[in-house]
Amino acid sequence: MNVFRLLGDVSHLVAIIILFLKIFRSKSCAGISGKSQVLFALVFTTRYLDLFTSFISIYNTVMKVVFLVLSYATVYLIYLRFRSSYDSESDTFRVEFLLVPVAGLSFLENYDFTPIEILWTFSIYLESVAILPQLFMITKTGEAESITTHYLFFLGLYRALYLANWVWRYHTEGFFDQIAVVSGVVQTIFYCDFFYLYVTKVLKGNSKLTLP
Amino acid sequence: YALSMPHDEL
Repeated sequence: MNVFRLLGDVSHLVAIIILFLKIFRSKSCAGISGKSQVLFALVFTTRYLDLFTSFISIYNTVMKVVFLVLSYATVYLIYLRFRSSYDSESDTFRVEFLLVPVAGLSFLENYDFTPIEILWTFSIYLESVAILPQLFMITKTGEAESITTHYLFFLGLYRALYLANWVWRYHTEGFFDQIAVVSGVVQTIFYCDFFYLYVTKVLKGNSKLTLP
Repeated sequence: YALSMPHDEL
């Protein structure tokens, strides 16, 4: 464990908690892409199948459970509890255009052709594109509440910190997970234009992000 | 190639 990975995990946890609390307290999921949240729940489900088979540490197990519970709870809030506020007309990204290529690639490029490893690879590739429905929804509606932008900021920051974690691990322990690194770079690149808007608009005190 | 250790990252 290193400081970059720890900060990354904390940033990821903060993002997930921000979103959950925003929906739970405002009793509304307006502006939130339910499709992205379903994809994230799928990412955690396919990645943490080893929850019961391989024990890494208390921290690892606890964080996996927390991520799984919060992601499914968020999907529940969006599609069941506050479904009347779910803006399905704006959440129109064709997720099959993500799932099919990601599934295909996870069969082609993986470390080991076993169910667990292919599902882990699937989750890595899927996570790199899972935010696209949400980013697409924001460009479609042309705006996002500032709380939503804070969620996206910490979510984007988490994988950027993981990139630093991989640089650190490569130089200190020779660790290099090519699939995770390439996907992490792609994932972080998708946030770049959002990061620019976040810094130039939201941090200037605007109540919400309105796209030009 | 098989990645020897289990995936230890979240």
